[in-house]
Formats: sequence, structure tokens, C-alpha cells
Amino acid sequence: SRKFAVIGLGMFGASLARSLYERDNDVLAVDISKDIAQKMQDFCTRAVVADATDRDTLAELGLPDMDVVIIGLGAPLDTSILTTLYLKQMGVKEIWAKAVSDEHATILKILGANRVIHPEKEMAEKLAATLSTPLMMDQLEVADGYSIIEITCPPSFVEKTIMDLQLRNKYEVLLVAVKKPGEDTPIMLPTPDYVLRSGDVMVLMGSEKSLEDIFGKG
Amino acid sequence: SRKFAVIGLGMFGASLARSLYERDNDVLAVDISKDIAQKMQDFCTRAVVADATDRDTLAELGLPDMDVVIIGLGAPLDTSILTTLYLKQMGVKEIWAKAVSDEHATILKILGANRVIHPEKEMAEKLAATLSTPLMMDQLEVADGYSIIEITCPPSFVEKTIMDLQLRNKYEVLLVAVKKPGEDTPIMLPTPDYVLRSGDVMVLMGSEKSLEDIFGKG
Ligand SMILES: Nc1ncnc2c1ncn2[C@@H]1O[C@H](COP(=O)(O)OP(=O)(O)OP(=O)(O)O)[C@@H](O)[C@H]1O
Ligand SMILES: Nc1ncnc2c1ncn2[C@@H]1O[C@H](COP(=O)(O)OP(=O)(O)OP(=O)(O)O)[C@@H](O)[C@H]1O
Repeated sequence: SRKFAVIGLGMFGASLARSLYERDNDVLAVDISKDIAQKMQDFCTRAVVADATDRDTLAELGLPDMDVVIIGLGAPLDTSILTTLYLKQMGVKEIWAKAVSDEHATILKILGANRVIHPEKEMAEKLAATLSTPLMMDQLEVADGYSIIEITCPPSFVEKTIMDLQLRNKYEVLLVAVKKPGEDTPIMLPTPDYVLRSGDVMVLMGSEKSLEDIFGKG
Repeated sequence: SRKFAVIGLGMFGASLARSLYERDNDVLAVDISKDIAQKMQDFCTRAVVADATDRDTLAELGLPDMDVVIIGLGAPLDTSILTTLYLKQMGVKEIWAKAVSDEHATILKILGANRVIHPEKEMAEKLAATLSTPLMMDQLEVADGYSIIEITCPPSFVEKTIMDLQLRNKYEVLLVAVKKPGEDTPIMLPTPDYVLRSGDVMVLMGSEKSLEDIFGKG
């Protein structure tokens, strides 16, 4: 298990602290509001009331021992900006910070945030990919231009075999797995004679160009 | 290309409208603020100034023809709640709505939202998984308890072959691809004698239990 501190327990920070704690990590949760810190008590290792822009208070929290310190502060921008500076100066190993705009993200990175998170924007971009490919359920980018996608079997593929569809020869797309409705265990690397059925979820790997050629952008 | 409407152009709605438009979809962007609608003009097919809680105005926008209508409205809750009701009543095929809390999400679903999105919470849960597995870079859930993960080659695996590691025999984990630093094209289904190098990104598929056994929760 790893050690984390989450500073600023808004929707993002509070959800993150809880999820990390549920995964058996050590979580220190910090907020300026007594109410909010109190609500967090059962969902983290330790909840502390503190003003993150107060350097002395911050110094007492043992933050350099943490694997990652995540800043979940929102507006005004100067709170997260100051906190990032202080964390960098006290030698915190890894700093992640929530940004509310592109400019804010740039500033945080320059001051030392190793990763900047923009929940609304990142979720929107992820969803745009899913919405644009109607049958697509999820996607993982392997490399620039290469993805693994999870897609419901299109009507035109039902009752065909991988061999019929020539996925590998014609498109260089690999059918990595098939998840059948009602079956818990996916079929890993189905053989070329596997017959696709309606409702099958296909997990495919290939270049985004090939995947688009096959399934289209919708 | 598909047809979308995004109602409410906050950070989430605006990013979504732009991303969808960049992917060559038809995007109608709607906001009550003239300024915001105007800023959107070059980044969507059409930007309209409208109050989404005004049923008559909403009826003139051709929303039932859309593939999906996405509500990006924030607080107060009644705005998105009313809009969801109206969209359902006018027969919009698919309604996605941004929620600001679990209760809000429940209400929207009952009223007819096909999918509810909670950006801060969903990003937080995704990041908690990545943070808990230190070398992990991304994850795609294939089925309940089965995932594809993207993970940096751990030091203990460097200079070993897949055969040495017995991934398939011992753990039933499949090495689906390797992305080498500096090489654009990933190696799909490396052969058992492939030697792992420092910096290699491994894409593995298997049960979450096996993946945890191998890589640990950190
Ligand atoms: N100086 C500070 N020190 C510590 N905590 C602070 C400080 N200022 C604000 N906070 C806390 O940070 C939390 C997040 O702030 P806020 O709600 O403004 O952000 P937000 O952008 O709305 O967050 P989210 O989108 O995650 O809900 C609040 O719980 C607030 O009490
Ligand atoms: N009745 C309405 N009809 C249309 N648009 C509206 C209405 N009420 C508010 N909006 C618009 O919805 C947008 C999003 O609202 P708001 O900024 O409150 O949400 P938010 O939760 O902060 O969003 P985000 O987190 O995505 O930034 C604003 O641009 C606002 O002008």
C-alpha cells in the first residue's frame, strides 16, 4: 500500500481520498473546513483541518514522506498555486494538482506539479471518443495512433468468424478477447474459427486508422 | 459522423462540444449566455442562445433528430432536472446528463437520462486505480474482474523473457503488446522469447487478481 495526502476535499478531492482509502492505501485528508474534514474521518486514515496556504501548518503534516500529494483545491487559483510552490520547496516527491483552466494548468506545471488534472475537460474528451464511435464502450491508448478498443459486435459481423472478416490479414487488427453477455470470464485470444454472436463485446487492438476503417466514426 | 446537441457550455459542456466537433460530428451548442454561445461559434456547427428550461424554445431546436443530447448544466439542480424531463417528453433518443452529486444522478436517471456523468468523481476513481498501482499507466475493464493494464516494465522483469516469467502458465496473464520507448509502432503479441528492456511499456490482459499478484497494489 502507498501513502497519499489529498489537500482540498471538494467533489474531486473527497472522491479521490475515499477511493484511495478503499484500496487499502494510507490517506491523509486535509481541508480548511472543520465540517468537511469531520465528514471525511471514516473514509481516510487521518483527516486534518488546516489552511494549505499556511506554510508552517503544511510543514507539520509529514508530506515529504508521502508517495504522492494531490491538490484538490479549486478557485481561487492562488490557493493551489501557493500550495504547489510550498510542496515543491519542501521536497514532496510527486505532486498532482487539479486545474480549473489551461492557463492554471500551465502555471501549476511550471511551479512543479508532476501531473495536472482537469476532470471536466478530461472526461469530456474521453466521452467524445466514445460518443463518436457509436458501438464503442471503452478505449486504451497503447501508443500514438494505436489503441485497444472495446466495442459491441456490429450487426454486419454477427455469425461471421474472425477468418471471414480477415481482421488480421486485411486490417492488421487483432481480436484480443471476446466478452459474451452473461459469461463472467472473457475468452482470451479467440481462435480464427470463433463465430461472433449478437451481444458479444469485442476487444480489439490495432492502429486507430484501421479501427476507424472497420468501424467508422459513426 | 453523428449529430449531437450540448446544452450548457460550462467547462464540461464546452470541452465536449469542441471535442465532438473536432471529430467531424454535427454539433449544436446551446447556452443561456450570449457571450458563452458567441465564444463557441467557431468550435461547433451552430451555437444558439436559449434557456433550456423554456419548453417552447427547446422544441424549436430539432433535438429529437439528434443521436445524443448531452446536458452540461451545473447548479442549481432544477435546471438540468427540468431539461431532462422535457427532452424525455419530446422523444429525444438518447440523453446524457452531467450530475453534481449522487442524489442528483439518481433523479436524472429516474427522469430518463440514459447515462449520467460525474466528471470529478469518475476522474477521481480512475486516478485512484492508477495511483494505487505505481507503475500503471492506464486500464481498460474487459469484464467484472478482468482488465487490460498498461504498465511500465518493473525492474524485476528487465532482461527477462515472457517464457522466464511464466506469465501465461503461472498467472494466465497474456502480454498483448509492448510499446518500446522511441518506437512509434507497438509490438503486437510479442513471441515468448521477447526480452523485456528497461522503459518498455507492457500491455497485459488477465484477471485483476492475477495482475495484482504479479504487480501488487504498490
Ligand atoms: N486554503 C485552503 N486550505 C485547505 N483547504 C481549502 C483551502 N481553501 C479551500 N479549501 C477547501 O478546498 C475544497 C475544494 O474547493 P472548492 O470546492 O472551491 O473546489 P471545486 O473546484 O469546487 O472542487 P470540486 O470541483 O472538486 O468540487 C473545499 O472543501 C474547501 O473547503
Ligand atoms: N437555463 C439555462 N439554459 C441554458 N444554459 C444555461 C441555463 N442555466 C445555466 N446555463 C449555462 O450552463 C453552463 C454551465 O453551468 P455552470 O457553469 O453553472 O455549471 P458547472 O457545474 O460549473 O459546469 P462545469 O463544471 O462543466 O464548468 C453555463 O455556461 C451557463 O450559462
